[in-house]
Amino acid sequence: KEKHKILHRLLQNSTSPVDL
Amino acid sequence: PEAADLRVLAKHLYESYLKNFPLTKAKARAILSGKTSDNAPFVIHDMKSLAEGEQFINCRQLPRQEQRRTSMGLIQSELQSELELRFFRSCQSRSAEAVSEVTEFAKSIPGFVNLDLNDQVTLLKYGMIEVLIIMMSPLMNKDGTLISYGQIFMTREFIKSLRKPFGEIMEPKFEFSVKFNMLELDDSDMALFLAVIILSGDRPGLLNVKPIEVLQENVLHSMELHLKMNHPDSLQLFAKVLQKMTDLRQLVAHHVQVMQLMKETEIDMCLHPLLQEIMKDLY
Repeated sequence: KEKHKILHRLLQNSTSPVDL
Repeated sequence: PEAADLRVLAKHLYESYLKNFPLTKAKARAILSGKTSDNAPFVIHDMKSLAEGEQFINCRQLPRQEQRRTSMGLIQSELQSELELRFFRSCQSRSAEAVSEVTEFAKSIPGFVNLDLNDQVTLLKYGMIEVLIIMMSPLMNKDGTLISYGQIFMTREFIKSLRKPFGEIMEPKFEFSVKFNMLELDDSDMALFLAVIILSGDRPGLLNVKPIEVLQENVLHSMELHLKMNHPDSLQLFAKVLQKMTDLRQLVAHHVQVMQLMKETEIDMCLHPLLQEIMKDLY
């Protein structure tokens, strides 16, 4: 899970994060 | 009723595609053929025009200080080298943004968010570069590609002339795109094809393949019906589109190789963390 932290976050957030 | 459901699915994916992706094929082709009321794209064809056009490139992640370093009296080859690196970083920025757009699109595929979360990650990790290559195709013609949301046209010859291995990244994508564009898919067809790619049940490390195959089967039926209705005169289009999936896997293998080479030769280059997650241990 740690290896794909950002992907996990993107999948679980309802909107795309602005910090990209 | 079943055909009606498949049509609803096609419409839903098309709407999600339009919502999530900023530059459609329709708009890109209008820009490339000069049939748009907007300004013609800025053309980058050599180092001078890259230096001039750099300000138009979506590079909001670059710190200002770094941009100013060019004026510090470096010798020409160093300037050029920095310019190439900066350009590559802004490409990475846009790619990371595109990854998040594709993720939102994937989440809108009916049933996707109900899959095991680890499988969702695996599908995105292994499908991402394939999806991005397909999404890049409408922006390309045999002479170059649109970048920066269609504001810039960069020539194929210029990209090829960049120092190794930068110059090698795009050439296979151009070759693929020119052939893929001959199928003349529109945005509604593309939406379905992207969903089919994402829902590939043969990605390494998937925990629960069956539900993924069920979802893909449904999108495949929807795509087959949609292509028949949308392109009644194009024979075997469904089969021809599916055949492209084999080429995509080879393109990804090449992409991974070049990125690996870059990691070894370009000590100054650091890959965007999100792209690192995708590239790490990919084949």
